[in-house]
Amino acid sequence: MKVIAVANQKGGVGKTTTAVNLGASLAILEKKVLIVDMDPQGNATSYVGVDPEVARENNVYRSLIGDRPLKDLVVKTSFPNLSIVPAGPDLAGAEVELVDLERRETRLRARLYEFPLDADVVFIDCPPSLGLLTINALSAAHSVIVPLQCEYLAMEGLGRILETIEMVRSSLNPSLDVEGVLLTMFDGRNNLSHQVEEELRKHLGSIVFDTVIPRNVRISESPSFGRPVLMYAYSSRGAVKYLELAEELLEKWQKR
Amino acid sequence: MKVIAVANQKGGVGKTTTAVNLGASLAILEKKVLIVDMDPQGNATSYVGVDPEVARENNVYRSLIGDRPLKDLVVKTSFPNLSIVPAGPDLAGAEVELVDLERRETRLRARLYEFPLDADVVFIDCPPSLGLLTINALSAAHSVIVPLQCEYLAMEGLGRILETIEMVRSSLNPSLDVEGVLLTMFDGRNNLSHQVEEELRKHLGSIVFDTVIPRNVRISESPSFGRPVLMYAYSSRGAVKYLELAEELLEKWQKR
Ligand SMILES: Nc1ncnc2c1ncn2[C@@H]1O[C@H](COP(=O)(O)OP(=O)(O)OP(=O)(O)O)[C@@H](O)[C@H]1O
Ligand SMILES: Nc1ncnc2c1ncn2[C@@H]1O[C@H](COP(=O)(O)OP(=O)(O)OP(=O)(O)O)[C@@H](O)[C@H]1O
Ligand SMILES: [Mg+2]
Ligand SMILES: [Mg+2]
Repeated sequence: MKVIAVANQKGGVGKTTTAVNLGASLAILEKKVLIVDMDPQGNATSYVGVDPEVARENNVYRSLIGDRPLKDLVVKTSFPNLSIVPAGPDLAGAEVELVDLERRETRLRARLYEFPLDADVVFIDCPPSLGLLTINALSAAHSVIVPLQCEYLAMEGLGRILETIEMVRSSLNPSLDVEGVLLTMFDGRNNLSHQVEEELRKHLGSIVFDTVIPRNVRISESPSFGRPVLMYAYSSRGAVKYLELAEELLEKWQKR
Repeated sequence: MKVIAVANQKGGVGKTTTAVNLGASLAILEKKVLIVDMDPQGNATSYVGVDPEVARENNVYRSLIGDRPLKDLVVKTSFPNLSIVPAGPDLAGAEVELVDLERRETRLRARLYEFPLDADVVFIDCPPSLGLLTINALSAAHSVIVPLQCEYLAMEGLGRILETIEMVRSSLNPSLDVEGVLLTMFDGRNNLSHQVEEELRKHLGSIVFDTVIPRNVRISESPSFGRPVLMYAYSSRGAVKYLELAEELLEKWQKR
């Protein structure tokens, strides 16, 4: 089982969109995928169409702060091979509640590895912050995907998430690796996108994924149908690129 | 002095862009504007071109957690009538540090009203979360502007920020009002934008600003020059719309 955190404290860069659509792409390629929604907003939970009533009962808070094993909280989605541990309403308070708890940074890790989960790949969707929910995700993960919008303000924050990954690697999780930086919402008509890509490949080299996700309206429409873009508009450029990203990942993992 | 928090826990919806460009627009219209950057990312601080060395010394953490009066931390920008209390590197730890402090929700308010500030309007830029930094901003403010991206996932979170405003109004700040919901990154060519606008005006009526901010590449380029879009591309649609929004606000305040 490979556990990947999808993290970046900058808001709106495509974390949820990547966790759900890369997850769905790997699921189409016959991998069993589990998403863990650690964002109190619960966007990944509604993106895959989980009923809010179901999420009220089965959610990650019940395991992170409560005493339920994670395997009991897994909910199947209508997409084959794709399941989720939803976010629930209580998660909003978890950040403050965790401050005074034992092992506050590694509770998710303990739960993820407590019992076998029927999954080949786990994606943890993180909130736009570097607080205890994201630290729990980074402590539990083997690697991190950092989505990065091709915008100036998003570039500014890249140093901080990479530093935080380094800090977690040296103190809490020595095997944590950067899986890759993913360029999202790339707009070929706009200079800024090309400048950001050039700058990034120059400074970071091979940790930037070859696959770049274009800005694509089908991607932004798909959550309103509660379906990954592969199910909503499988021939759209957005769907095709997330599938390419999944293939790029599988090739990389086979080489190791 | 009118204090307005710019808040929404959804990431990347245009909070910083609105605080800086609406601030600059009111500054052009002869109002003295102060921005308080309460986001550890410090995007507003760099957007107005503050030197990181200056921000390391003069920043809101020094007043929120430290013992310096806010008036001593104000930094002038190169834009007339626009100044800022920057965010600094320590702000990232403030969320956890505040948990165990006295009056943890109202420390910013105490500092804002401790000594007279040479400002007609104060905008507080909030991080993408509903934690103690945002609660401090809501407790200190007279009203809140809620930027909303014309996207499905952004619509989902609107209920939560409006509930949080209601909660702060009933417990910490009885005079807190919604100044308005601002539609941002509106793309006229895309159905989703029109649907979101229609839906919103139907359900929320007059609390939605008449002015809608279009998606405009000049807006996303301006932060890389450390200048509000009015200084970078004053005739662009983005600059014109933020100026229109400033006029809409001033007309509304004059009617009261
Ligand atoms: N490639 C894309 N093309 C068009 N729209 C996109 C794309 N990727 C994401 N979006 C849209 O942009 C918005 C932000 O994406 P998303 O919510 O996935 O980001 P996030 O990083 O998870 O945000 P947050 O920081 O709030 O958790 C959403 O409305 C989403 O539908
Ligand atoms: N009207 C617009 N047209 C084009 N780009 C925009 C517009 N408004 C904001 N942007 C760009 O979109 C991105 C998100 O905007 P911004 O950073 O202001 O949002 P935010 O809500 O402050 O994000 P965060 O949640 O991370 O604090 C930025 O790169 C910004 O330059
Ligand atoms: Mg998200
Ligand atoms: Mg911001």
